[in-house]
Amino acid sequence: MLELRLVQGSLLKKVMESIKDLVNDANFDCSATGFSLQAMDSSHVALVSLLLRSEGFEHYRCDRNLSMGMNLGNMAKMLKCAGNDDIVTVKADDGGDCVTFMFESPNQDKIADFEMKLMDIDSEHLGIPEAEYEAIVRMPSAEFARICKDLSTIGDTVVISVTKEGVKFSTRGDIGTANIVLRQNTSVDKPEEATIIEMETPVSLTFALRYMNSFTKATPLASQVTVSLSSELPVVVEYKIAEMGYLRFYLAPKIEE
Amino acid sequence: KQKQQAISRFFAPK
Repeated sequence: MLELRLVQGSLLKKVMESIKDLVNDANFDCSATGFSLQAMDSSHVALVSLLLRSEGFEHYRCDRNLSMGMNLGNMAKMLKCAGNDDIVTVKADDGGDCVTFMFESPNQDKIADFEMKLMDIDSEHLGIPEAEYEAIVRMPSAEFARICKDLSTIGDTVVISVTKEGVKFSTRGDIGTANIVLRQNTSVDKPEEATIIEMETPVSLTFALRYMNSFTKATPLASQVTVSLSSELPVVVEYKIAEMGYLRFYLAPKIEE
Repeated sequence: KQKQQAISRFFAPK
């Protein structure tokens, strides 16, 4: 038996909107630790890793580890029917073939339940080794989204370079080139507007903007995004989910042929 | 010419 009650149901709505276009089908894993998902996009270029820790739920019951295969587009459709202030409860029986999403309005005057069929999904879990990153950039998530969107109107790839001068996002296309440099900025009044650059070694890597733009659909989840870079490693674009966990996107770099 | 690498090149199945 599985029963997870999330007072801030909008978090789950936002998570689904962030990943549904990148991943079609995925297994949600439930354990005592929490509700998690790891899935690759269909091209096997990017990896999504979600964790919602059990402590973040108002009620968390998971009698035994359960893996539930879901079509994320269908799950997103159902969660879209929840109000932004609704409490969302996810329910499933051990060995059952469906999952129920229950939506309660804040004053309990409307209760809805949506049942969705589960599916068998063959997916292998990848081991993500702990890594020391050469550069970690923390910046406003909306700024990161803006940069990726702007650059994708000029080119298809972005070169992200971190030096002691700052972080540079560059692209080139048929019409010309673009460079956007951000410097560390900790002197802002609000911490969510800060840009913090931690650099061990200068690093420069090239990524497909199509994927970066897809990751930025998670912008509503967090005011800040963390971009971790190391040569020879996928970039990690991380959105923290308040008090609960994270949504991380890993993207393999492009290399010169 | 640039080549897109696969994620499996970096992360092995558990």
